[in-house]
Amino acid sequence: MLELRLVQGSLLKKVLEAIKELVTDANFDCSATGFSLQAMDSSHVALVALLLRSEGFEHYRCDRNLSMGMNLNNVSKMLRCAGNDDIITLKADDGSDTVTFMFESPNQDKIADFEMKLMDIDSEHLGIPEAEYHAIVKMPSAEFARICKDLSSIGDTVVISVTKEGVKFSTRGDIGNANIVCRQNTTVDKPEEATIIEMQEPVSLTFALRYMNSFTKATPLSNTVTISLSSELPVVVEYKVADMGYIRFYLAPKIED
Amino acid sequence: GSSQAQLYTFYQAL
Repeated sequence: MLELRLVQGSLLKKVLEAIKELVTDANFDCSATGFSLQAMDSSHVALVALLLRSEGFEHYRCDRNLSMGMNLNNVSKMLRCAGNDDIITLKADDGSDTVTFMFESPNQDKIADFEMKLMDIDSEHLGIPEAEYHAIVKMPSAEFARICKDLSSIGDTVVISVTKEGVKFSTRGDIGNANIVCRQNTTVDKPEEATIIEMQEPVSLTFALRYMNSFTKATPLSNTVTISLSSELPVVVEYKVADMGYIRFYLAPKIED
Repeated sequence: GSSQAQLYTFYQAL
């Protein structure tokens, strides 16, 4: 028996909008720790890891570990029927091949049940070790989204370079090239507007902008984004999900042939 | 030119 009640149902709606472009089908795993997902995109260069900790739910009942295969486009269709202020509850019985999404309006005057068929999905779980990153950049998520969008009108790839001067996003294409430098800036009115650069050593890596733009679909979840870089490792782009967890996107760098 | 590495190159599947 599984029953997860999330008062801030809009978080789940935003999570789905953040990942459905990247991943078509995925297994949602429920355990005592929380509600999680790890899935790769079809070309196996990007991976999304979601964790919503059990403490973040108003009610969290998970009698035994359960893996539920879902088509994310279908989940998104279901969740779009929930109001932004609705409380969302996920329910599944042991051995059932369906999951039920229950939507309650804040004043309890409307209650809806949407039952969705589950599917069997073979998924490869990657063992991602904890890594020491050469540079960690924390910046406003809207600013990062703007940079990725702007650069993708010029080129297909972005070089992200971190030095003592700041973090530089560069691209080049047929019509020309572009460089955007963001300097560390902690003298702002609100902490979420700060750009903070923790650098152990300079790092410069190249990534496909198409994936970066896809990651920025998570922007509505958090005012800030954290970008962790190490040479010869995938970049980690992390958005916090309120105080209950995170979405992390991993993207393999482009390598010179 | 450059090519896109796969995540398998970096992380082993469990």
